[in-house]
Amino acid sequence: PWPQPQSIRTTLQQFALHPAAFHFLVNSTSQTCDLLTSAFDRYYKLIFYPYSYLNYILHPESPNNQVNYKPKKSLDDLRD
Amino acid sequence: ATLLKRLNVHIQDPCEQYPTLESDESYTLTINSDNGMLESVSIWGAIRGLETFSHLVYPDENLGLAINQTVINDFPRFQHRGLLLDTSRHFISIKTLKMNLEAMANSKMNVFHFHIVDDQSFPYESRTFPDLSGAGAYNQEHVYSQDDIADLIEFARQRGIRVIVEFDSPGHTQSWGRVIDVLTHCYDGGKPNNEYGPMDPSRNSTFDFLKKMFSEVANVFPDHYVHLGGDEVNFDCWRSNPNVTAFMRQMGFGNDYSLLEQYYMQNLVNIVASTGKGYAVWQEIIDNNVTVKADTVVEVWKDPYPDELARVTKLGYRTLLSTCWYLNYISYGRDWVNYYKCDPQNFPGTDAQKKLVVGGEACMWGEFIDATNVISTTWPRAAAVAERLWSAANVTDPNAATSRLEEHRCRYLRRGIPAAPVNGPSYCEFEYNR
Repeated sequence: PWPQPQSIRTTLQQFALHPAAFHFLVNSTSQTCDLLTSAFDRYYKLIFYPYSYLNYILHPESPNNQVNYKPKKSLDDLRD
Repeated sequence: ATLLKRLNVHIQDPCEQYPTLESDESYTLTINSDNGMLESVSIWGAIRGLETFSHLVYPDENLGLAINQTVINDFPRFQHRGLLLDTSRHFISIKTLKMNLEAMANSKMNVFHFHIVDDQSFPYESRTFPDLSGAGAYNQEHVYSQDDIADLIEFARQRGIRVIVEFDSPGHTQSWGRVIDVLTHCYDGGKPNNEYGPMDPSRNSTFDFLKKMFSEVANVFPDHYVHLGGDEVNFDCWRSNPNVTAFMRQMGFGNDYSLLEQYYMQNLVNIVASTGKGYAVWQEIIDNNVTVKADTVVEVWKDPYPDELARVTKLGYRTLLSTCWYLNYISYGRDWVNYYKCDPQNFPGTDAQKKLVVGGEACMWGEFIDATNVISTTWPRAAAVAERLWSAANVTDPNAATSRLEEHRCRYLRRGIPAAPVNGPSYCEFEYNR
């Protein structure tokens, strides 16, 4: 990451992510926080659809900015 | 590989409305099963942690997108990690300012120093004094309406970024004087010469105006701090004006015009303090012995910066460094290395003095910058400053940082932000606008 975190430990073990099988989950304190729900919305798009992300945040009302990219791998591919 | 199905986010404290200088941005991120965990004290830490999480996810040939098993404990070294953009010398659209805020969030910068007006233009559309931009802006399309400002502040808030606006005075105010008679009339051979100098401290009307103006500013900008500038005041016009000269005599200032500047700033800081706001100032205010509130933040911009930091912190003020991060001085080659090497705690002083340094700001002055080049000139060079201000004090090796900065630039491109190449020949998997 940039900037370099204060402490980071990482291994070679990988986890896969897929837009159809990933979500953010919050604890009860955080559920009323509008800043957090909008951050989830942004980061979901940023992680899975980075190419359309900037248009989405700069022109959120535009119908042309619906996210409709097809992921390179289907969920079934990953299950296999 | 296992699927990462969830990122559980736990925030200890209730949501705050706006970030502050004291915000807690620490977080812990753990990815070691099909459920990841992000824990923080505040919403601001969660936002920083989500940004880190997004950096850890990478395209993988077999998996589509992948993340490695990771544990991160993280917090910023400095609380104030700022970027100044000057929108007076060239206008920068709200859309471009938002793109810049997004780029800031991508590097965990948390203060947008909005240098909104200066000698050249006054694009701030004031509720109380609409004529200021009416005559002071380049034209009526080159203004920031109240709706624009509110929109920008909200965009920044969503990213945990504070907006500190600067209304610099008494110098750098030529654009203010096109409508409001607050500037000093300059004289030549005993007659007014139709030129104007800094604001005129000899007239009460100047301070009446400033009371109304800063009362509005205090309402429009929610951050506790307003930047009052105070740099580069030229005394020649004050010297030429007979009313100012008479006022100097009346006040017992002799021929020391720095005392007049001190008088002006003392009145101004008292006006702003009466609105309940705190203020940031350029270092000249302290150089000129103005008495300021204890929570004042002093911004050092002169060299040699180690001496300047030592002097300002010795006086007990919270201090920011910007001297070595004037990104508008563009040069060929890897200039980010010099920004990366500059450290705000590199000065002779006690531990207590070093703790008074709360961060710093990269500065992009607007003489040769507008929407055509501000993003690519600023980024990823400002990211070097961002790492210096966030990461541990011992993260100093530019060679070790080079490949990560290269990857970070490519991350910007993938996200649609046209960050310029900074390390010589290279390519990104996902090029800009390809």
